[in-house]
Amino acid sequence: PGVLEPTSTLVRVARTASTLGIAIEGGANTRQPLPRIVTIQKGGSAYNCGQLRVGQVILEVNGISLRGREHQEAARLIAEAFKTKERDHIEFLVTEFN
Amino acid sequence: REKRLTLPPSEITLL
Repeated sequence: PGVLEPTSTLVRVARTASTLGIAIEGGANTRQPLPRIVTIQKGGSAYNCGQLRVGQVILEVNGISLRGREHQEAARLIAEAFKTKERDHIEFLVTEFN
Repeated sequence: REKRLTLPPSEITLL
């Protein structure tokens, strides 16, 4: 009681282009503790998906929490999730709230 | 605590 759950959304991004096409900033021990989407590149898989927005904060990728991960590690986890051949998509848990 | 104010900005990575 008294604690508001921020709204989070599960977004599935199909691998429809050779790149994911997002830029992220943030990570543990920075002013932005969870990775935030700062750019979505036209023609990338994320753009084609149509459900990701600049400003959204990425909480999880394929069910892996990004909390406590430094920038490089968060970026590596997202890059690996995009590259893995086991799936033809990535699942992001995102929120509009910081 | 002023700790939050001293945290550095993050780099940006294109994925």
